[in-house]
Parts: sequence; C-alpha cells; structure tokens
Amino acid sequence: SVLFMGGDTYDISVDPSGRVVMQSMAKEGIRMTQAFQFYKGAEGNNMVFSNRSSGAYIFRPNVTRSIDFTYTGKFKIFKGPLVEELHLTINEWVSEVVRVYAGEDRIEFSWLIGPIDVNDKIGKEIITKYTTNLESSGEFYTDSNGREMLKRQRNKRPTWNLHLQEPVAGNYYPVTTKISMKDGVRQLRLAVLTDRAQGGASLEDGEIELMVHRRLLKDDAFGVEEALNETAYGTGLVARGEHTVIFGSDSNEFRLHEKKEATRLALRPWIFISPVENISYDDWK
Amino acid sequence: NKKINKFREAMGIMQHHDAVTGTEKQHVANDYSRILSNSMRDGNELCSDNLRNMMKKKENSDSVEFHSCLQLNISSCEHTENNKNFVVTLYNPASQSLSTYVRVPVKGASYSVKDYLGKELVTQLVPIPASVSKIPGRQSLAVHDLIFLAREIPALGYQSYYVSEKTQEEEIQSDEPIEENQ
Repeated sequence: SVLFMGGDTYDISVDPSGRVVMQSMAKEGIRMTQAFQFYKGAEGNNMVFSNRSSGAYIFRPNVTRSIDFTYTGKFKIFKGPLVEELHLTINEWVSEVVRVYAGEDRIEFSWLIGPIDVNDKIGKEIITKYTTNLESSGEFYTDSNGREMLKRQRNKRPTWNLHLQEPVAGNYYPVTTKISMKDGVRQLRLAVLTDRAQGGASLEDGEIELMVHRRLLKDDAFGVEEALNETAYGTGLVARGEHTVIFGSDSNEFRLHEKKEATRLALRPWIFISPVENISYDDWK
Repeated sequence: NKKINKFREAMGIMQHHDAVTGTEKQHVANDYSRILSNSMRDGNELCSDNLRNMMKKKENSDSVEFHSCLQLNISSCEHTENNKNFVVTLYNPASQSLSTYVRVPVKGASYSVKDYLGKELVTQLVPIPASVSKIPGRQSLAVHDLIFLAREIPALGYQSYYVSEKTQEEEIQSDEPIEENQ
C-alpha cells in the first residue's frame, strides 16, 4: 500500500501515533507534524474567579497541556493527475483529509470534528497543532480582521508587565484568516490560513495551535446561562473546515503568496449547477 | 433590492457582539442561521437571474436553472448526483482572475468535463471519506468527488463547464490519454 504522498515538493505520511508527518527537502529542509489534541474544559461553581467554568465567553482548560487522542483509526492515500489525498481517521469523531493539488504550493488540511464525545461528563476543546523545526523565539503573528499582522509574544503584553493567571488561555489570540511564525536565523516562515475565525496560539517555539471545535457542559456565568453545548440532529454539532499551510523563505514573494492564498480562501468562487439533461454539449455551447 | 436588503438586515443584526462571538442563547444562534440561510437562498436567486441575463441566447435562457449547493463542504449536492449531464458555472467575486480546483459530489464512475471552447479537461475521481458519509443529517448518495481545474475565471466574471457522465462504451473507447492542457 502507498505510504507517502505530496507531489514532488513534500513527503507526507502518518506515524504510528496518528500524526501527519511532512518532510520537505525542496523547502529548505522544513519538517512539520500535524496532530489533533484536546483540552479538558474547567468546571467550577463560578463563585470565585479561580472556580470559573470554561464556556461561551471564556476558554479555560483545567489542564496546562493539551492531551493526545488515542489513535484507533487508519489512513489511505489516493493519487491522481490533479490531487493527492491522505484520508486519515483518528477515532469515531476526529478525521481529516490532507490534500496537495498539482501545481499548488500549499498543503490543505480539511478537518472533520464531532459529535464530540462527552459520555465521560467532561467538556472538551479540540485543537489542531502544527509542530515544526523552526526557532520562533517565543514570537508569532496573528492577523487583525484579515488585514495587518500583529506581533504576539508568549507570556507577554506590549504595554504592561504581565502576571499570567492562565498559562494556556492567556496566550490565545483571535485569528480571522492567518497565524504565522518565522525563524529569524534561518529566514524561514510558516503560515496557517483559516477558512473562519478561530482562537490560536504558539505555546512552544516552532509550534502553532488553532482551536477548531468546543463542547462544554457548564455555563460560565457571564450571562448567557447556557453551557456551550450545541447539538444538531439530536447529537453534538459536527464541524468541518479547512486550513491551508504554506511555508518557505521569509521573503516578499512568500508574503505575496500568503496574501493571495488568504484571499483565495476567503473569496472563493460561487458554484452554480444547472441540470442540462436533454441539452447536448453543442446546443449548450 | 428587496432580496439584497435581507442580507443587509442580517449583517446589521449580526454586528452584535453575541453574533460575532457566539455568546447568544442557542435558540438565538439557530435564528441567526435561519436568517443567513434565507439570505443565501435569495442571493442565489439574484445571481441566477443575473447569470441568465448575461447568457447570450435569450430565447432559451429562461429555461436554465442555476442551483447553489450549500453543502459542497460535506460532499452533498442533489443536482450533481441526480443528473447525468449538468453545467458547472463558477462566479468569481474577486477583482483578479482566478484558477481553482472544483470538487463536486457524483454517483457515477466516469465523467467528461468540457470548457466553452470544447476542450476536454483532465478530471479525477476521489472517494468520499467514510467519516464524511456518516455526518448526521447528510443525505447524499454520492460516492466520489469529481475534481477538475477551472482556469482563469475572469475577475468579477464567470466561467461554465459542461459535465457529462460517460456511458460504459464511451469509457472503453476513451481510454486514450486526454491531451494535457497546455
């Protein structure tokens, strides 16, 4: 069976723990893994700050590190003239398709999460984590409403001395279309482009994580008086979305490439279908 | 304008911080979805009317319907699954021309895709993952995504492709390699 995909730019496969592993000799030797993980949502009586629950208004994990999923799934690779695809199933409710299109210098992660299992009565906040060999020195960049990129520094604020109460949530920032980081020494850059607004952070050097779905079981007492526990068809909500990962040397053409890809993701063509059962091609033409 | 106003009202309502962040009650969130999906439906009718007006041959353009499939992201579209011949029209909202890969869910085993010049495009069929097939509420019989490359869709313009399912004999005859589009 085929174990690698990625056209002539990337070597993409899956390791025994279900992480997607990507090597790219054509890209200055950047190595990256992608994995889904989750945080357990904090649950408290909301009487005092330290007992706040995680909910619609606040992200408050009750662990300081994200937790790996047990990989009980499998993967298959499909190759063809236009696209190579890796179909990866992690478990009953976490799966994704990794795509590399012919002639496109990007990797597409089409993730599918849900219904999030809460039979253990624990709310969960699902992230996807991209881990690379870049030395990002505690810095990363997030966009501001699809426009300028704002520099972020782990455990710091630009205008006051921060005493961080929440080591994870305190480092999460809003991402509308893009989160990126760079290796100043090797002059390399990696950007993750999102198809919707998400929370994102870089909690370790060389790492970027984005929160893709949440299901919590207790209201966080900020006013809505409902747990963030959205359902559809009688079960937990299923979310499907897309990340595009691009990386390369930290140059102007790379930034232009980043901008074009972000526009492409945000402003896609509208597709219309017209049944023409009894109209031949020549008549239609 | 009436149809566009619905979109305007929807965007007006959803300036509220609850709509932006998702801190509204569940039934309010459901109502936002209802308002947006009604607006998308009206927007689809508006675009269809405009596309029909842009078509050259007036006499038969009234008969052509343009349908949006809002669940293409979970590979579900009744119009591509239940018709052997259909036209895919792409409207490019960006101010630069755009080339993009198109994916539509289909039931058949082999398809031909032609552009408006009659050139047959390279296509590829990829199986729809099992995890997508079992999404609650997804009603689709499609087993593959049909993929082709739409080149150079004009800025703020559209491009159409004629898709037809190949019969068994056609499939056998056409096993010569399709000339690669330069």
